[in-house]
Amino acid sequence: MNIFRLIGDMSHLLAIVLLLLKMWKTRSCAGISGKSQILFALVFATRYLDLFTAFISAYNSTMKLFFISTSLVTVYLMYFKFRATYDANHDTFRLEFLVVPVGGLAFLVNHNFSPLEILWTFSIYLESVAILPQLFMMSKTGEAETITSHYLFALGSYRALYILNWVFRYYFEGFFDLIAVVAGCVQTILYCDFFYLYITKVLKGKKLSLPA
Amino acid sequence: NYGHTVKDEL
Repeated sequence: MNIFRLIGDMSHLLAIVLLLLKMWKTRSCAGISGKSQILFALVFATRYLDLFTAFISAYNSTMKLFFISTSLVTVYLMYFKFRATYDANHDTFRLEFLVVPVGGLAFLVNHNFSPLEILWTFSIYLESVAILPQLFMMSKTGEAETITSHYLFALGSYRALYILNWVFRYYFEGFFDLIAVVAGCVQTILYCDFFYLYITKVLKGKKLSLPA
Repeated sequence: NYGHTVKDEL
């Protein structure tokens, strides 16, 4: 464990807490893409299958349980409890355009052709594009609530910090995982446009508005 | 190494 990965995990945890807070306080999931939340639940479900077979540390197991449970709660809140506030008209990204190519790629490019490894690879590739429905929805609505932009900033920062973690681990531990690094870079690059808007607008107290 | 290499990252 290193400081970059620890701050990254805390940023990820903060993002999830911010999203749950937003939904609970406003009793609404307006502006949130349910499809991205479904993809995140799928990412955690396929990545943490070794939760009961491989014990790394109490921290690792606790965080896995937290991510799996909160992603399921988020999907439940969006599609059941606060369903009336779910903006289905703007959340129209076709999930099959992401899941099918990512599934195919996981079969073709992986470290080991074994079920758990392919599912882990699928999860890594899927996470790198899981935010696309959310970004697509924001480009259609042309704006986002401030709390939603904080959520996205924390979520985007987590994988950017993981890139620093991989640099650190490469030089100090000789650890290197090409699949995770490439997917992590793609994932972070997808946030660049949002990061620019967040830093130039939200941090100056303005509302986040995208050039629709 | 066969099977799933243990991943220590989240």
